[in-house]
Amino acid sequence: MFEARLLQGSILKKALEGIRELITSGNWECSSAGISMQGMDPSHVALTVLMLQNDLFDQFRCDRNVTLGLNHATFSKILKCAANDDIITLKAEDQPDECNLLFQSANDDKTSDFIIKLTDIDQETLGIPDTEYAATVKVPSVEFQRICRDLSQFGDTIIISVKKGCVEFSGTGEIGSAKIALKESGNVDDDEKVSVEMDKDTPCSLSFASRYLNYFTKATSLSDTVTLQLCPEHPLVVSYDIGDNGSLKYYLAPKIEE
Amino acid sequence: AVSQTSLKNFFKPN
Repeated sequence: MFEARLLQGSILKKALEGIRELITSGNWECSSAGISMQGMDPSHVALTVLMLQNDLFDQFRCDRNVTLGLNHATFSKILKCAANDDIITLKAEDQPDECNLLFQSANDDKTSDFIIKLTDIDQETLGIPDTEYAATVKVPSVEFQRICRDLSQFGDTIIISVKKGCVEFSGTGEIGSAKIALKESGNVDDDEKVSVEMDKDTPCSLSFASRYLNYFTKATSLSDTVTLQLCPEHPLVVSYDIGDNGSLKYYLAPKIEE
Repeated sequence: AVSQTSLKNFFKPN
């Protein structure tokens, strides 16, 4: 028996917004630790990893590991029937062929009950190696969304460069070029803060497909800040924390000079 | 010219 009750149901709605355009369907693995889902886009350029730890839920029960093979378009359609302040409960049997979704309004005067049929998804999972990242940058998630959108007008590639105390995003195309630099904030402790941490102070610059970066920013509403981790000739990591007990992370393969 | 790499060059299947 699997049952997970999420007081802040909007978290699930927001997470799915950040997933559904990248991965059409995925195996949502439920265990006593929580719920996780990993999937690659069909071109094998971006890997999406969702982690919702059991502590994120006010009630969580998972007697045996359960795999929920979910079509994300269908899941998203159903979640759109939930109000932002609804409590969402997911329920499934031990070897399920369907999953039950229960939405309760905040004042408990409305309940909606949905059943989503599960599908068998043959999906390979990738092992993510431990990596020492050369640079870790934290920026307001809305700022990152805006930069990705603005630079996409110039071309299909966005270059992210990190040097001491500064992160620079640039794009070049037929119409011209653009360069947006964010300087590290002082000792301001709020979500507007930009922080730049570097290993060994070596500048790092990598090119990425703007299309995917824009897909990732669909998760903006999950968190006020987004963390970017870079390492030369390695995939970029873009992480949105879900409170203290969850995250939506994206790994994006770089474009490399031939 | 820059070309898009595949994640499979970096991450191995479990």
